[in-house]
Amino acid sequence: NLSEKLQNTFKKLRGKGRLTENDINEAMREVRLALLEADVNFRVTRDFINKVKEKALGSDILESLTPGQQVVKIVYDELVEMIGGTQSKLTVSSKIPTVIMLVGLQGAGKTTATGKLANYLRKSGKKPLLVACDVYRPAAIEQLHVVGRQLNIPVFDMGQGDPAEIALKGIDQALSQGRDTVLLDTAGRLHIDDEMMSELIEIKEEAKPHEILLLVDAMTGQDAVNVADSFNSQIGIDGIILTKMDGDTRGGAALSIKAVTGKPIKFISAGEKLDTLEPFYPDRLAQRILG
Amino acid sequence: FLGVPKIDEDLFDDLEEILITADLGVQTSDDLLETLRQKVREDKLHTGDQVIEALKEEMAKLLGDEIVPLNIEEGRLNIILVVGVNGVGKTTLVGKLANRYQAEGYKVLVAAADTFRAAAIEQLEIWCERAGVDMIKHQAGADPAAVVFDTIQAGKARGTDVILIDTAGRLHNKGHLMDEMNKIYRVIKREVEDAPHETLLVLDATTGQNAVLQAKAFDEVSNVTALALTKLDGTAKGGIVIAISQQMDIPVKLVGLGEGIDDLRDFDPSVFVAALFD
Ligand SMILES: Nc1nc2c(ncn2[C@@H]2O[C@H](COP(=O)(O)OP(=O)(O)OP(=O)(O)O)[C@@H](O)[C@H]2O)c(=O)[nH]1
Ligand SMILES: Nc1nc2c(ncn2[C@@H]2O[C@H](COP(=O)(O)OP(=O)(O)OP(=O)(O)O)[C@@H](O)[C@H]2O)c(=O)[nH]1
Ligand SMILES: [Mg+2]
Ligand SMILES: [Mg+2]
Repeated sequence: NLSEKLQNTFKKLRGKGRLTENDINEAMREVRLALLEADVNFRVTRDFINKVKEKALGSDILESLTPGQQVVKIVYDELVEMIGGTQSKLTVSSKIPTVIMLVGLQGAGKTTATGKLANYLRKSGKKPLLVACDVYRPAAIEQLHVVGRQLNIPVFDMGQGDPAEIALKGIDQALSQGRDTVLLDTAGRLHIDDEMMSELIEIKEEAKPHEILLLVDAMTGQDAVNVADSFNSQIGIDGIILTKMDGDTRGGAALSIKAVTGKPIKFISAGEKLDTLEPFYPDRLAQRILG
Repeated sequence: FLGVPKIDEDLFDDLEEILITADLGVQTSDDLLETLRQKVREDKLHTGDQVIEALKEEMAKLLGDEIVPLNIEEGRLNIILVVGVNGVGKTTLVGKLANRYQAEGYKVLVAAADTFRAAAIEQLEIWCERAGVDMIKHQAGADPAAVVFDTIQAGKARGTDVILIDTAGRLHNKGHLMDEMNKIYRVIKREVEDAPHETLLVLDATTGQNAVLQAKAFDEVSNVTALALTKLDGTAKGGIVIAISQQMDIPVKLVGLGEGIDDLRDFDPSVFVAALFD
C-alpha cells in the first residue's frame, strides 16, 4: 500500500543525509501512481500532487525523522479535505411533498437506489412514493414495482407516457394519498445525448425537485469528470450517490467528481439488497483510494 | 496537436495524458511510451506524427490486430455464456446477439439464468420477443444452474444452433456469487462437449482499473474466452481492454454502441485505437 511504498522510498533516501526537494518529488511520484491506479482523474491528480508537494515543502519534513509517515499524513489529510465532509442531509421542503430526482448513466444503480432511499427515508418517519419515470428500458416500470412491493412502499406509474407528465401526476398522487416525499426514478442516459438531456431538463422544470442526486458507479474511470461536470452544468445536481461500493474498486472517481463539481457525496450504496444505503464518510473513502 | 513536427518531452507528456485519460492505466501507458522512446533512440521515428502512428500500431498489436469472430460453428449446439458485474449491459447484449443470430438463420434459444434481480426475467423476455427467439425461464428465485440445464436439454431436443445464457450481475469479490458462476460453468461443461464455446465477459466502457480485476476473477471461475465492451457510444474510451490484452490473452470480440437491438458491432482494433485519439 502507499504507506509502505513511501516508507521504502524514504528508506532508500535516508542514507544521503538531508532530504532535498528532489527527494520529495520521488515521493510524489509514488503518490501520483497510487491515485492514478485508483482511477483518480489525470488532471485532478496533477492538481492534487502540486498542492500536496507545496504543503510537504512548507512543513518541517526535510528535518523529519519519519518523512514517509509525514507525507502519508499530508496526503491523507488533503484527500479527506478535498473529498468533503459527511453531509447526508437531503433537502426537505417546507411544503409537501419533497421531490427527489435520481439521475445518471445507464446501469449506475438508480432504480435500486430509489428503493433504498425510500427505505432510508421511511425509517426516519417519511412517507415516500416511488414514481416510474423510465419509460424506455424494458421492464423498468415492473422493476420499480417489484422494488416497491419488496419494501411495501407505493409505486406510481402511467405506463410508457411522458416522463415530465408522469412526475407531475405522481406528485398529485402523493398529495392525495398523504405521501410527503416523492422519488423520481429516471431512465439511464448519456450526458452527450441532447434529446435525453432535454427530457431531463423538462422533468426538472415541471416537477421542480428539491433534490437532484447523481448516481455514479464507483468503478467509473477517467470519464467520471466528464459525466459529472456535464450533468451538473446541464441540470445542476445537489449531491452524489456512489454505487457498488461493496466491490473492490478503489473509488478514485469520487475524488475527481468532488474536485470538478464541488458537489457533496451524500450516500454510499454498498449492496444489492434494499437496506444497503449508508451515509458517506470521507476518511474511509480516503483510506480506500490510497489503498 | 497532430502535425506536430518535433519529438520532445511535451509530445510524450501529451501522449501520456491521452493514454491514461483513455483508461489504459499507468503501467500499460508507461510500457507503450517506453517502446516508442526505444524506437526514437534507434532512430526509427523522426517526427511527432510517426510517433503517433507507431503508438497506434503498438496498441493494435496488443489487441490482436484483426477482427476475431465468435466461436460459433454450424452443425453443433453452440453455447455462449454471458457474464459480468452488475449493470454493465449483459441482458441487452444477449438480446442483441439473439437478434443477430436469428437474422443469420440460426435456431436460437435463450436461458433466463438471472433468477435474482427484480424483473430480470421480464426484461429479457421483452428482448427475446423483439428478437423473435424462444426463452427458457423458471420462477424468480430458482437455481440458475437448473435453468441452464433445462435450456440445454431443450436445445438438444429442438436441434437448436445457438444457446445464449444471460446471468445475474455479480461483483467479483463476492465468493458465494462466484461459486455460483462456477457451478453454472461446470453444468455447461458437463452437458455439452467443448462448451461453453464462448464465455463472454461484458465490460462497461466507463469502467476504470477495476476491469482488470474483473477479468481475472471471472476467468478463474468461468474461463473467459472473449470480452464485450459496452456503452462505447458514451465519452469513455474503454482503453482498459488494452491493459487486459497486455496481461491476459483474451480477445475483444464485440462492442455495444447503444440501447437499440442493432447497436452491436464486431470489435475492430484499428477503429478502436483510432477513436482513442479523437
Ligand atoms: N453489488 C451492488 N449492486 C448494485 C448496487 N446498486 C445497484 N446494483 C445492481 O446494479 C444493477 C443495475 O441497477 P439498476 O438499479 O437497474 O440501475 P439503473 O441505474 O436503474 O439502470 P438503468 O435504469 O438501466 O439506467 C442491478 O443488478 C442492481 O442490483 C450496489 O450498491 N451494489
Ligand atoms: N448507451 C448504452 N447503453 C447500454 C448499452 N448496453 C446496455 N445499455 C444500457 O445499460 C443499462 C443496463 O443494461 P442491462 O442489459 O440491464 O445490464 P445487465 O448487465 O444485464 O445488468 P444486471 O443484470 O442488473 O447486472 C440499460 O439501461 C441498457 O439499456 C450500450 O452499448 N450503450
Ligand atoms: Mg433504472
Ligand atoms: Mg441483466
